Amino acid sequence: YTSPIAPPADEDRESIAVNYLTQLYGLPNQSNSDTEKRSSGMSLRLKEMQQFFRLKVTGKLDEETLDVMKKPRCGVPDVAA
Amino acid sequence: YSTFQGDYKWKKHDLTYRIENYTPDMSVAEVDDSIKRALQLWADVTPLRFTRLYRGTADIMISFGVGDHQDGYPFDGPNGLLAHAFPPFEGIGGDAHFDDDEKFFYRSPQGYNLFLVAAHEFGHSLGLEHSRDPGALMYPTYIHRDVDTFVLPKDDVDGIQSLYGPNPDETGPRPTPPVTPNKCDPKLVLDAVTMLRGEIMFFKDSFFWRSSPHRGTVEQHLITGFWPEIPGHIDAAFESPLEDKVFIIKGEKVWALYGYEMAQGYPKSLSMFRLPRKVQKVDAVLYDETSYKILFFVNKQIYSYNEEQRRLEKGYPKPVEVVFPGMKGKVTAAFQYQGFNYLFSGSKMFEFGAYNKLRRVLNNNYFLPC
Repeated sequence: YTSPIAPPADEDRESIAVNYLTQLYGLPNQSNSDTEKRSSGMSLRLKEMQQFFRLKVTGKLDEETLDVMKKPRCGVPDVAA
Repeated sequence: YSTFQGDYKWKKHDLTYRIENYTPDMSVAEVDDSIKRALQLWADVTPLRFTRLYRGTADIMISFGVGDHQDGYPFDGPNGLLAHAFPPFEGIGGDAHFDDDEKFFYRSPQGYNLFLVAAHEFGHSLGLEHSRDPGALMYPTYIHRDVDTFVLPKDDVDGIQSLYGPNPDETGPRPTPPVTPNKCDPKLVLDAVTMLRGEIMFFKDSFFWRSSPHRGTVEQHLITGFWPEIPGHIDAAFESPLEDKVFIIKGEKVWALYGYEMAQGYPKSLSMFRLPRKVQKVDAVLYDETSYKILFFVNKQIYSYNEEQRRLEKGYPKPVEVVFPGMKGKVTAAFQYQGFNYLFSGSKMFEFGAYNKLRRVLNNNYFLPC
């Protein structure tokens, strides 16, 4: 009867995604200031990743996409290696 | 498959490798053997030959490290990134690094099999990038496979031979490189189809497609990537809403899934459904939710098992054509969806409505859009 395991908090999700896309999809390290540019860069790389893994291409961080990001894998980028 | 942009391939076929250090997870001999077999996988299908060096600089320098290991691409602790390698070029080119925060194994299915991870990384060392084929060794995510029976998939063979050509010393027949089934193949014949808590699962060879009608997505996966215990080329599968289990049948063995988990206490025998002893293989199974009856297709006959009463129905077996008029061919897969019964025969799917009246004959990828 332990309380259900809380899903990763939003910032956890976000940092998992930023790390993954930075290392494997060439997401440029951006400071927090240019938020607009940052989120569009994020959305573009998310689409690339969703395309690669034949997920629904939404540019949004949905559960299926996050699941793939958590899978153990090779550290060589999938694009722009 | 894909290869690195630009001319990233070795200009020579005789390459050297050196194991610079070892992981404490395995014995030296196990690491040596895993590395040697992983390189041999690529040598078997190309003119490439690998010689081990014990000192100095080799083309492929192999090492274990953790975190920031001074190549500008730090590892990330347990799980996540397992290893990486550099495409063929001078200096660090060809080198393979393994994250020693991972638990590498020689044989056991848990943890990460060093032979499989190394074989993938050496694909990079030779000039391959990641493949989008979910059955390929060069697919980015780690998938455990039976290393005793592992054969380099065709996608990987095609990729490496696009760089170096075939093995000129080919001696005698080799095991056929497995091809990942293509849902656009008009001749696709499915092994089994079942519902699983609202998703539709299509099985073919060592793979399954997972179709989520409400999400509108179709994913393809290796069966072993989800359930290492379940073999490829299964005969039949069906979901029992009563038990909230999916049963998977191959030969006389029956496995059960509880959601995406393996149910305990399986495999059991086909006799759990009281089928006559002479039935040693079924072709398809259809679960009828309206009557809790399980229809077993055996050649051109049907046996009906009443799940509530846990016994075979009287008056069976019956010819398939008596139960499903118009179903002439051998049924290879079957499932019920939104009240309709779908029987697969060859590359066609027969849709039966109320009173098992044949409504339509469709292509079998009707639910698997190309």
